[in-house]
Amino acid sequence: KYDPCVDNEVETYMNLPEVQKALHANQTVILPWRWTDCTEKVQYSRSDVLASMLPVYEELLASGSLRILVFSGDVDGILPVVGTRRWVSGLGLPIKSAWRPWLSPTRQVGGHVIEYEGLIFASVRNAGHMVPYVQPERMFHLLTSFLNEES
Amino acid sequence: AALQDQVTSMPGWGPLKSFKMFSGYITVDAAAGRALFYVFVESESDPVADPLMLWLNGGPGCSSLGGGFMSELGPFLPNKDGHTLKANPYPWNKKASVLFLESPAFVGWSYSNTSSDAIVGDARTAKDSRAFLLGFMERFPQFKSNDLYLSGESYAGHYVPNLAREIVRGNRGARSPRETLNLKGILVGNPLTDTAVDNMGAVDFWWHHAMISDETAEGIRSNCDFNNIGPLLIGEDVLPTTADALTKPRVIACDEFCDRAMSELGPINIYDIYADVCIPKAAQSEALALTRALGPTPAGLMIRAAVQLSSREKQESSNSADSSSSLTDEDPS
Repeated sequence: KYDPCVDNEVETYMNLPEVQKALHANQTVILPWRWTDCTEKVQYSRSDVLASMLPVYEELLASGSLRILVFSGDVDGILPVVGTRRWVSGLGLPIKSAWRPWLSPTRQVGGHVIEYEGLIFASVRNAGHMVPYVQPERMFHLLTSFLNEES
Repeated sequence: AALQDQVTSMPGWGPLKSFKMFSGYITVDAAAGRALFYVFVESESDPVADPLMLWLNGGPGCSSLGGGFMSELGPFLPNKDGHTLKANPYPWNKKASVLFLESPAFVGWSYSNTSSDAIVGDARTAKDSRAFLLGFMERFPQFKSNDLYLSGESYAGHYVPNLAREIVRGNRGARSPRETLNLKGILVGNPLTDTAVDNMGAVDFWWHHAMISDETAEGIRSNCDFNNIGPLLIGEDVLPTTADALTKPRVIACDEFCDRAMSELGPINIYDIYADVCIPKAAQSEALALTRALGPTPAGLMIRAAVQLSSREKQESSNSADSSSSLTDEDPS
């Protein structure tokens, strides 16, 4: 069941001294700090954030050596399926297998998929940004199919 | 060295029986004193043959332990008490050995002894991550020949392809097998890839889901250039056109329409539009009491009321001498 407060529970757990000891983390007296899920300590290059990754994909695809799966939870409102589908399509790759539904082990539509030469794009139905958390069964099925090189 | 990193039991869970787990630091730059923290869970099916999967959460600046390991695809999920764990019914280590990396330095427990390392971008993040993987293979040489996959979500839409390219190029220029990695593929979920396409995709998604008005959607489409957004942060590298662009009328109009969109969206869970947002228990019960006293209230106002209450309580809490108040653990921001 979706727990909207899960991040708080994780943060509480990760800051327990016994957890940090068990994980061999943060054990020096020089650098003890509170663990946070996301930090503001990192000052990340804004120009890198704004840079397009499409040329990187073009280079990876040209190498011809990698298998690529792009998946997208279709109720994410921050990086939604609409934009992802557009840039994937914009790569201009030949289509191997047209847009179609894929089924989960429970025979429900788990999402939709299109296979290009060198890249597979799959949506995950009713999953938000954190797909493996929100739709774990569907995501696990997608992962397994991809790793097993099943259609 | 690997055995020193082995985790034999987890607090709130007990001894680990069905798979092996390791965690610790791998130095990626000895001169700077930069080390990245990892948690590694072996496949519980066949660690010898199953692939090795690196997982990265995004941000930039978010931990792969909080996201990946503890609440998405790791073997455990936290219980509501924050002190005990339950089993994840679909952990990825049923199918692969999974490596969760806190990257770049200063994320989670990763650190650097050089404070200026906090200023970072995609190139060094990719370089450090490759150095980490090479260091990992020295510590765990039995995984060197396993198929390697890179995976992640959100800003890992940058991390993953950039790291893949770093590895492909590194393999090409390797002087010895020690400098190569057996990269087989990548997986990215809801990835930030191209700001112009992704951000306009978000606007279209909001409009299609009746979350913003026709006028606001059209205003953004007509006025915004999402290739070039936002004010720069102090100390950051300067995009040549941004300072000028921010003063142009279209950019000001874009900003106003984006503000309007944020207002129309309301206090929604933007990461999952049909899911609830986290509202602290204290605020929930006060808001419920208010509803009972005043009768039915529109849902949006209800949430606003709860959020306002929680903000007020947070303020009161921070003013209080008792900093251990439970509200500090339930900050909705």
